[in-house]
Order: sequence, then structure tokens, then C-alpha cells
Amino acid sequence: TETFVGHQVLRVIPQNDEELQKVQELQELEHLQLDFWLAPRGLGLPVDIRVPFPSLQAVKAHLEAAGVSYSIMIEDVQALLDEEQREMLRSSRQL
Amino acid sequence: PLNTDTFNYEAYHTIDEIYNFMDLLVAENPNLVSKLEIGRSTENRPLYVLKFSTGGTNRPAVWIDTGIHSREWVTQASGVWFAKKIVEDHANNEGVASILETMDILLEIVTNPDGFAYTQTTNRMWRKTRSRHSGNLCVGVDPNRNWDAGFGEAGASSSSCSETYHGPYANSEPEVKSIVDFVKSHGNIKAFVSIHSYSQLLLYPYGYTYTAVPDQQELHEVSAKAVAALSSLYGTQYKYGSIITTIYRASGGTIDWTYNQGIKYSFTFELRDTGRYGFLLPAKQIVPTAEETWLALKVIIEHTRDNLY
Repeated sequence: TETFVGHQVLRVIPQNDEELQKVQELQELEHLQLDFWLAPRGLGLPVDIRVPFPSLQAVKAHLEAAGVSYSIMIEDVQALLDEEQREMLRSSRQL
Repeated sequence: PLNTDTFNYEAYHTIDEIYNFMDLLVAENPNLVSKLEIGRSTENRPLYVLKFSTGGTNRPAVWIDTGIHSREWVTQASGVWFAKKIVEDHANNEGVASILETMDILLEIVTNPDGFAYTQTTNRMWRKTRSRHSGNLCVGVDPNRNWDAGFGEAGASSSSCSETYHGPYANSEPEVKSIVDFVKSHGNIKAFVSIHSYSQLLLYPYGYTYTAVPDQQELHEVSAKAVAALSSLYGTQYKYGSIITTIYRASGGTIDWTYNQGIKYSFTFELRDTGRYGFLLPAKQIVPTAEETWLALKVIIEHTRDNLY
């Protein structure tokens, strides 16, 4: 089973074309293994990116260098998955 | 013994638990619910459609599917809740009971079973099918880019490793081809709703072209009413519009194909995330999500019944 320890989901809301372009540049960087949960759609619309732990530093540096603000929507993906699994197990036991 | 009243709708379930739920629902309601197998997936899992019908022959029908993108777990879970809700409405002679006097409802809950099983055993973030096409580096095709509507045009990827890979040819995925064949053979589906998550949107065609559909105004008006009904329950805010103007260009999409088949009332939902959880919506939000979505679905279903074409 693939684990997602340390993966974070960053939310970027591009405010202008330059910021939108900086986010779209990330889509081209395949080696970062980014998973765009919400792809760039337009100005003012959230872009959600699941970032594997090894790529976190590079992605944050890329955004900060361009002055693109972001928020951390999910601090640790695996923690939410673990909770989801626990709930499923509880429910299965009930079944 | 377990029955669909004791089933836990506030939890995510495995693919087997959902298949078992379907069998229970059919067994409990033999005069209303039947289970159709419309095909087999790449890994040979059955593609089941629940048919809710009070009789007649090939009545006008409404199609609802969930789970075509396997990681969007709240959609399959909502599909389970919808199935029970239809049965309860019929028993209590309320809600969609009047619809079932003249129309059938078709519900495919696990539309991408291979991908769904894979999210439960190997990779929770898996979105696509699990097909392997010769010459491809990666596994899987995006089943919402594989339909014969603008197939292969801008708005999908030709790279097999991309999440929006359109596949080697239209309908290459048996999960898609099975629905195509079913829709064509049924011939009397009047509304088609494909349910995704997330980002709280109600969308209508097109995604592959900026050309407005001939029925744009009516679809926009129905969307406005449906979104208002949805928001009335818990205040969940939705946007609505055509795919290409509301999110981005997407080619080979489900409802573009169904609309081009003549199914005027073709819609896609992108269910809630409440801005914090994305695909990992906590299980306690399943029922509120299903309840609010159902209010919007009822608007679409009732509009279809009142405006048969």
C-alpha cells in the first residue's frame, strides 16, 4: 500500500496572470510528482496540489520566490487517511 | 441479520460491502429494485446498475452514476444513500415516489470498480481505470476523458502517466463502453447525471468547445433552481455553468457525449469539500452531502418529468 506520510496539500489562489503562470509551471515539473487535486482554472479560483514530502521544499521555494502566497490545506495526508481507515474498520466491525 | 436499515450510511465502505448492500436492497424490494449487470471492468469486476421501476416497458429514465473517478469516495457513499432514499420515498409515497409512477431511475454506484478497489488496497489517491494498453508506460485511463465527444482534443492528455490521459481511442475503457452500449440500447434515457467530487459545482455541456449547447438557457435555469435547493439545506455554496466556462477545457467527457446522444438534461456534479478536505472528506459529512445533493437531483428529475421530449 502506498503511504502519504509527510505529503501536504497546498492551496494557491492565483490573483493575477503571473501567479497563474507560476502555478502552471509546476504542472510541467513531472519529477516533483505533484498531484493536482484542483487544476488551475482561472484567477481567484483555488488550485489544490498534493505535494509529496521530498518535493515540499522545492515547491514552497518556487512559490515563495515568485511571491505567490499559499496555505496548507492538509498538513499530513497520511494522518487523514489513517483516521479514515480507523473509521472504516469500526464500521466493518459493526457490520 | 443485517439489512439496509441497519447499514451504516455514515461510513465509507469497501467495494464488497457496497455490492452486498445492493443485493440486500434488491432482496428487500423485489417489486421495485433490480440489479442489472451492464458489463465487466478491465479486471473483470461486474458493472452493476440498480434499476428502480414500478412497471411499464422501457419507460423514460433518469441515469445517475457515482464513482467514475475512484478516489472521490463521497460520491459512491452518496450513491448508496440515494439508493436507500429512493426506496424509502417509494414506501412513504413521498419525494420521488410520484416520479416512479411514470419514469425509471437507473443508478450505477461503483462506476469504476477496479480503481475503487485499488484505492482501498494500494493507493487511496488513484483516480483512473486500471487498464494497461500496449506501448503505454503507465497504467490507467481517465474515464472522464475517454468518451467520443471531442475525444483526444485539447482538454485531455496523450501521456499515459497523466491523470487526464484520454486513452488510446474513444471507449477504450470497458467501464465507459458498457455505459455507451447501455444508453444506446435503452434509447429512452431523458436525463443523465454523472457525480464527481470536489469543488461544489453543477455543470452542463460542453467541456470540449466554447460553442454553447442549443439548450444552454434551459440548462442554466434548471441549474440555478437545483443549486438553490441544494444550498437551502446546509448553506453549501455551489457555482454552476458550462464545463468550459466554469472550470476549464475538458475533452472526451461523459456528459458531452450523452448530450450529443440527445439526452438534453445532462449534468455533472462536483460535490462538497467544505474547503478543507478535498478528496478526504470525513465520513461524518457523507449524509449531509448526500442529503443536499438529493435536493438538487430531485429538481433535475422533476424538471425532466415535467418537460419530457
